[in-house]
This record gives sequence, structure tokens and C-alpha cells, in this order.
Amino acid sequence: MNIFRLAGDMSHLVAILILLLKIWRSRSCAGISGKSQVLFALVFTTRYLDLFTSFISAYNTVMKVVFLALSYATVYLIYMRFRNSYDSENDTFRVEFLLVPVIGLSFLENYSFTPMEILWTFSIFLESVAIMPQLFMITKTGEAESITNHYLFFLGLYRALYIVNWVWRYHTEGFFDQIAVVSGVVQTIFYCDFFYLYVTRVLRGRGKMSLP
Amino acid sequence: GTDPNLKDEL
Repeated sequence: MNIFRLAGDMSHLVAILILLLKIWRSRSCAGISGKSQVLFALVFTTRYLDLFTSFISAYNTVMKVVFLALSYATVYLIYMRFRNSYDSENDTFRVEFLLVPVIGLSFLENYSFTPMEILWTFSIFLESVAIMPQLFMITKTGEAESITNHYLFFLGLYRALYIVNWVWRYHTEGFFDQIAVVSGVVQTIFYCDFFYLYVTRVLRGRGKMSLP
Repeated sequence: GTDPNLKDEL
């Protein structure tokens, strides 16, 4: 474990908590893409199947349980608890356009052709595009509340910190996980446009920000 | 390098 990966995991946790608490306290999920949250729950489900088969560390196990629980709680709030505030007219991204290529690629490009490895690869590729429905929804509604922007900022920051972690691990222990690195770079690139707008607008107190 | 199959990252 290194400081970059720890900071990344904390940024990820903060992002998930920001969104969950926003929905819970405002008792509304307006402007939130339920599809993205379902995809994230699917990412954690397919990536953390080894939760019961391999023990890495207490931190690793605890964080997996926390991420699974919080992501399913978020999906529950959106589709069950506060479903009448769910904005289904604007959450119209065709997720099959993401799932089909990701499933195909995870069968083509993986470390070993075993169910666990293919599911892990699927989760890595899916995570890189899981935010698309949310970004699409923001372009459709024309703006995002500032709290949603903070969520996106920490979510994008988490994988950017993981990239630094991978550089660090490559130079200190020769660790190189090609699938995770390539996918993580693609994922972070999707946020670049948002990062620019976030820094130039949201941090200047503009509150609402609209993606082009 | 260390084995990427050792999934020690979240």
C-alpha cells in the first residue's frame, strides 16, 4: 500500500458518500443517473467475488464490503426509496452500448480465460465507462448541482491517484497491471473535460456547472 | 514484477 493508492481509495469513498448522503438528506435523486449507479454496483459485484476466497488484508476486505454496501444502498435509494424523484426521462443512455463491447473485450483481453479472471476484467473495463450515463444526463439536463460536481470530482480523482500509484509501484516493486492501467487511463481521460470545467467554474463559486 | 493476478488493489 502507498499513499497514492490510499488517497485514491479515500477519494473514492468520499465520492460515494457524498452522493449517498446528498440523496438521503435531500430525499431526492433528481439529476442523478440511476444507470451509472447500477453499473457501479455491477463493477463492485464482479470485481469483489474473491471477497470470500482470498484474504489480502483487513483493509482490503473491509473496503470491499463498504463499497458493495454503499453502492447497493445508493441503487436502492434511487430505484426504491426515492423512485418518484428519479428522472428517468433524462437518464436515457443506452447501457447496452457499453455492456456489449465491455463483455466482448473482457473475453478477448484477459490474463487467463477463467470465470473469476474474466469477471474481474469485465469489472475493470466496465468501470472505465460506467460514468457515461451520468455525464450524458448532465449534458441533457444542461447542468449539474454543485454537490453532483463534487461527487464527479472525487470519483475522477480516485482513478487519477491510482495512476500515480501504478507509476509508483512500477518503479518501486516492478508491479505492472496492464489491463488496469490502460483502462484506468481511459477512465481518467473521460473526466478531463469535467475537471477543467470543475476547476474553472465550480471552484469559483459558480455552483451550477453545465457540460458543453 | 509482482504478479498482477494477485488482486491486492480495490
